[in-house]
Amino acid sequence: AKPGQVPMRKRQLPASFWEEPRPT
Amino acid sequence: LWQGRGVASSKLWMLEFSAFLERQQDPDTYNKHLFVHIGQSSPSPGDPHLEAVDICQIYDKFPDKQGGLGELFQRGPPDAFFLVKFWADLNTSVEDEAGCFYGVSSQYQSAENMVITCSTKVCSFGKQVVEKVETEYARYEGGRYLYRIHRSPLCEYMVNFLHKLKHLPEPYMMNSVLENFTVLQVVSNRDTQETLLCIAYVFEVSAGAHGAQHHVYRLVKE
Repeated sequence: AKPGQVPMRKRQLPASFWEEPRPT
Repeated sequence: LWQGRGVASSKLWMLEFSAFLERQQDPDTYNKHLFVHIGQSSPSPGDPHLEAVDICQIYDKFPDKQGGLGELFQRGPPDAFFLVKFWADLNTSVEDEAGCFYGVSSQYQSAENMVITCSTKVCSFGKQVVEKVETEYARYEGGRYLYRIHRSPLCEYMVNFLHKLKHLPEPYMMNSVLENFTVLQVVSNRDTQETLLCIAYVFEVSAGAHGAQHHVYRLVKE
């Protein structure tokens, strides 16, 4: 089902989605 | 090796993608600022595989009418669908925008000689606001076919959007705007209409001082 206007933070996304990568 | 480790289907590899601002400092010097950037180095067998994201989690952020993300995904091939989360670098420190050039460059590689069509849709609250369609021919080089979209000018909508965004006083305000801003890029074979790559871009602003960052995910249907 479509999440509708559910904030991105409340969606089932990998933890890495919220972690800005460190520069390599 | 690219497959599963970068933005690459069995038919097409994305080698580079950048959106930038270039300013001529003096007749011989150009300053280039990268808002977002993907520069893929050659993968090795030990590199980790991409994590998967269920496409249902992001459907509503992209057009769903004819030719929308859902319809494209149903048509496949499934290995051509990716989600890229960008942490954009908006610290341009350019006050005077006279003589500035806003552009996008990207480069792709394939084992096949094709004519590719690249559609880029900018979306607000999941609805398309502008679309650019570009056609590129292959250049044979070093045993592979390269496709290069070089310094494609950013449209007026995007230039205005970036201008307003970077003048917001707080990062949380920028992220609040970016929550409803997305880009859908579809690269297809012009002659067969086969989808070669479909990339859904979502954004936040970078909190660090080390430039733009990104994560790439495979889009799957669970």
